[in-house]
Amino acid sequence: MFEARLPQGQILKKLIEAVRELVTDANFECKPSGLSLQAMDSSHVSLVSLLMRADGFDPYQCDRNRTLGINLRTLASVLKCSSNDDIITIRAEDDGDSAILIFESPSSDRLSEFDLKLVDIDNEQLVIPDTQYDAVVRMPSAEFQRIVRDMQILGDSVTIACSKDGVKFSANGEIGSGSVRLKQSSAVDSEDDAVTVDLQQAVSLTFALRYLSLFSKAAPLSPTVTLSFSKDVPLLVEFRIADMGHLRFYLAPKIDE
Amino acid sequence: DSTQSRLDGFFKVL
Repeated sequence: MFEARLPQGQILKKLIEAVRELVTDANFECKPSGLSLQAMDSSHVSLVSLLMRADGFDPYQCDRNRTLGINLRTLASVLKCSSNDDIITIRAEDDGDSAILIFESPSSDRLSEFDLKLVDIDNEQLVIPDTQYDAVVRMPSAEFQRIVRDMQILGDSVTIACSKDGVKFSANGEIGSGSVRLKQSSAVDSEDDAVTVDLQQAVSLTFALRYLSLFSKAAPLSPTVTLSFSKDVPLLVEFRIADMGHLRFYLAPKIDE
Repeated sequence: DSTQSRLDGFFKVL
């Protein structure tokens, strides 16, 4: 049997809200070490990679590896039936064709149970090579969300340029052009508010804003986001999930013709 | 002008 109880159930709600517009169906790979998911969007431009380690659950039981194919839109609807402070348990019997979701109120006086039919998903697994990135930018996730939203006013794509001074987002379209420049923070009260650029070499890449906007829906998961860039390599956008794992998005760059 | 690349060109299918 597979059973994973997540005391902070709202993490799962935020996760699914963050990926449901990007990916329709996904295989949850359940292993003794934890829960993972890898899925590309239908146009193969972006990839979602989720890891939730077993030690983030309480308890976590996985007797053998299981693949749970789940329609994320259905899962999102079901998760809307839970409260933010509910404890959420995912359970799957060894020979079952469904995943069971249990929502438990903090005082345990309300228990709801939903049985979700599993779906068969033909999912290509991709090998993501280890990359030494030219630049790694860390910034508040709310700032990232705001910049992406602001740049969308101007056009469909954004050029992100990392230098020793900081990071610059620029866009241009029919109505005009604009940019937002973030300097590296010198002194901040909280690390979560800082902007840092770890630079090996200056790099400038262009990406579709539509996807960045979808990634930025993960902002409620984590106060900070990390963007990793290398020339002509997919962008990595990473949100840490408390102390238990991460939600990563990869986005293929736009290439000059 | 730029074109959107796809991930298949960067990541290998297992």
